[in-house]
Order: sequence, then structure tokens, then C-alpha cells
Amino acid sequence: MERSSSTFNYGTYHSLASIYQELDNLASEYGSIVSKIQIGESYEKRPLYVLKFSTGRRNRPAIWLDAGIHSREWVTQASAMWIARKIASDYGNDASITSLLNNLDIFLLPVANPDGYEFTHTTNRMWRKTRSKNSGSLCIGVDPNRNWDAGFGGPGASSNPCSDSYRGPSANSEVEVKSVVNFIKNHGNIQAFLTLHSYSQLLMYPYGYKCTPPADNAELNTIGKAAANSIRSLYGTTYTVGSICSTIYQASGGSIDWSYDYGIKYSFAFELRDTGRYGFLLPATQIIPTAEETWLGLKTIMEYVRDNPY
Amino acid sequence: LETFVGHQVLRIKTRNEEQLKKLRFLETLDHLELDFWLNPSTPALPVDVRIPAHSLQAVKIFLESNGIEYSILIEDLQVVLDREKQDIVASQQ
Repeated sequence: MERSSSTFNYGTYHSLASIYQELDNLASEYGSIVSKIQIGESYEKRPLYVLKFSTGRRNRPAIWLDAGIHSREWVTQASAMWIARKIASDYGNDASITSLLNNLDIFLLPVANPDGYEFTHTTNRMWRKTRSKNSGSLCIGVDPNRNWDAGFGGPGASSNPCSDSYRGPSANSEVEVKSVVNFIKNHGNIQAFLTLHSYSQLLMYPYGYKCTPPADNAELNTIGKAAANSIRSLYGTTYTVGSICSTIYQASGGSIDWSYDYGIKYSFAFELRDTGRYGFLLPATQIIPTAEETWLGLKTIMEYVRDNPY
Repeated sequence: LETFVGHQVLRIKTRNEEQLKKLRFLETLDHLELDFWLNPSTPALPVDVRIPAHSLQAVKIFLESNGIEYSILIEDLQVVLDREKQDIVASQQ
């Protein structure tokens, strides 16, 4: 069981309040490199907290990593917390992470959809969307990964507010999405946009809203395959690598399509393990193995970003 | 807290585009209240769908009559959720 000096058990699922408390613990335990910043508020006014890992001067090139945009995919938020502690505790001990943080900053948003996450703990474990009210409909929420300004309203998203893939009334209508977009635009030097979803063991790059390959297709495919090899090296978990459209289906309004079109070349989405039995309801015993293998894949990409600025 | 007693999650393996089309039709039937965990995409990837108890028989008849192969990924969803809850409580203790 992975433990920090606090009583936070990284090998189990936690309430939103417990996760937010641990963010404070990490920021105080590793205060020299970790700080907690708020980039906005959710629809129901919950803070959107990002951990910033930084060892130096302002506005360095940086890497963005988020989890939990689909609230019911609990293994992604749990993995993000374990990864947060891993980055902090490895700095100064692991040569590669030390070199990484000596050159880049990392911004990690462990709970991208706090309203939905809270709702899965208190009311409906199957909830996936945000909790915003849809005018003219009794149905609640928007699929936050169909709401980005990338092919918005195209195929692979629903116009029905009652659908689990409802795209929303307009691009960035969801404050959870708008807050990330604003943060990234204001920062101005994000080199990589990485997002954790579950499940089905896929490592994808743009595009989803169209099926034409991205300009950097070959490079992204090479990086993706190297990351998938790193993941597999630990427990044998095999990932499929490819663009969203060629790997699963056309899906408009996705986050990595927006980040890539915005100019962030290294844009990837991870669909974490399912081991073929539980879907996104992975037992807590699989949190740490999932986080460990995911981290190896992320680290491979981050090292490439460090060594190949653009 | 909403409960899911008797809900099952089926893992459906399609053989061709024709069968995927039939699943997409199923997706449009709101009264079945299906929750696609993995949407119909390509025959290479499975389709996982949570089915409320009241729709189970109809969906299974539809799949079998169309020769669409499926297996039961989760027999009773509430059992899995109860265990998840127990794990959380146990770790807090």
C-alpha cells in the first residue's frame, strides 16, 4: 500500500473532499516543487484545483495532464493522485524526472469534473457528464469530452440533452472545459496535452472529429508506440495506438483535438486498463498497478517532450 | 444513492458492419435505457452495454435472433458496486 506522510491510502477510491485534502498535503509535503492553484470553478461552484510541479522561472514550457473528465471513470482520478505523488517524490531521486522538472513544468488536474465525481459518490455511480442544467430539458449534464471547440457539433456527439454523449448547447458551454481552455491560452507555453480516460487500453492522438491524419501523424504514432511499449513492460498490459477516428470512431468536440488544433503538437488520450472484466469499475486492488503502468507511458511521452521542444 | 440491482453488463462481439448497425439502432431506443460503456465502433472492438433488468430479456432476444454474440461481463452490477463501497469503508477504517 502506497502511503504518504498523511493517512491518504493511494490504493483505494476517495471522496472529492479527501482528494482535495491530499492535494494540500502534497503541496505542503513537497512545497519546494509543488503548489496547488485554482483555475476556476465547476457549474456547482466546486474549485478546479491543479497541482503545479515547477523548479524554476516563470512560464517555462509545460506539460498538461488531466483526469476524470468522465466522472465515473474513478481509476483515472485515483491514478492521477498516485502519479502526482510519484512525480513529487521522484524529483531529486530519479535522474529522468529531475531532468524533466529542471526543464519543464507539469500541471496536473486530477478531478476535471468535480460535480460529476461528487454525484457518483452520493447519488449515481454511473454518472459520466457534468451536472449543468439544460434549458428546455429535464435532462442534466453535458459530455465534457464532446464540448471542446474542435469540430464541435460534428458526427459522434449527440444533440439530445438526455444522451450520455450530449455535446452541449455550444462549444465551451461547460465551465469545466472553458476553465481549462482559458488556463492553457493564458499560460501560452504548453507543449503537451495529456488526458486520462478509461477504459479499453487505447493510446490515441488526433483526430476524432475528422478521419484525415494529423500533420504529425508519423511522429505521434512513433511516440505512442514507444509509450505503449513502456506500459506493457511492467505487467504486460497491451495498448492499441492510433488516431481516435481510426482506433474507435468519429467523435467531435474532444479535448485533444482542440489542443492539437490550438498548436499543442504532443496531444494524447489514454484509455486505461479494464483487464476484460470490470470496465471502468476496476476493483481498488488494481489502482496502483494501473497507475504504475500508466506512469511509465506518460513518462516516455514527457521525456520525448523534454528532448524535442518545438 | 441510485441502485442497480439486476442490471447486467454485456460484452458484445460483432462480426461485421451490419451487426454494428443493428446495435446502433438499439442505441436509439430510449425506453430500453441502455448505457453504452463502449459504443459500437469497429468489429475489432467489443461493445459493452449496461442493461437495466426490465430490458434484459428483450435485448438478449434481439441479439440472439440477429446472431450477435455476447457474454455477460457483470452478472449483477449492484454486487460489484456494493463490494466497491465496502472496500472504501474498509480502507477508511
